[in-house]
Amino acid sequence: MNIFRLTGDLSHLLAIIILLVKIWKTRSCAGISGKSQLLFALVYTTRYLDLVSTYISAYNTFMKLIFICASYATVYLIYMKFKATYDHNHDTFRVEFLILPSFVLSLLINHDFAVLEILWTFSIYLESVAILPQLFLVSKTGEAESITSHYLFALGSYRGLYLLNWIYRYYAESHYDLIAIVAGVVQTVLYCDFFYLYVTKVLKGKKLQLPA
Amino acid sequence: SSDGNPHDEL
Repeated sequence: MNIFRLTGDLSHLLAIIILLVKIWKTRSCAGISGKSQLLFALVYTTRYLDLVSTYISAYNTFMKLIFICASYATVYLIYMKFKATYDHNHDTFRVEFLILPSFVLSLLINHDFAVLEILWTFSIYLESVAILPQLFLVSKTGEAESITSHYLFALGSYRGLYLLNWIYRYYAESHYDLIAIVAGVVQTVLYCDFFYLYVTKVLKGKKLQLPA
Repeated sequence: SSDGNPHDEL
């Protein structure tokens, strides 16, 4: 565990908590893509199946359980409890265009052709693009609430911090995982446009509004 | 290296 990975994990945790609290407090999931949240639930489920086979640490197990539970809770709030506030007219990204290629790619490029390993690989590929329905929704409505922007910033920072963690681990432990690294770069790059808007607008107290 | 390691990250 190094500082980049710890802050990355905490940033990830913060993002999930921000989203849950936002939906709960406002009793609304307006502006949030249910499809991205469904994809994240699928990501955590397929990645953390090793909870039953491999013990890493109490920290690792605890965080995995939190991520799985929080993602299902978020999906529940969006599709069940606060369904009336869900922006389904704008949440129209075709998720099969993300799920199917991720799955095919995980069959082709993986560390080991075994069920758990392929599901892990699938989760890495899918996570890298799972935010696209959310970014698509923001681009369709042309704006995002500040709290949604904070959520996106925390979530985007997490993989960016993991990139630093992987650079550190490469030099300190000679450890690297090319599948995670390439997917992590893709994932972080997808947020770049948003990061720019966040720094130039949201941090200056303005609403994140896209040019018409 | 990238072989044989359990995935120890989140």
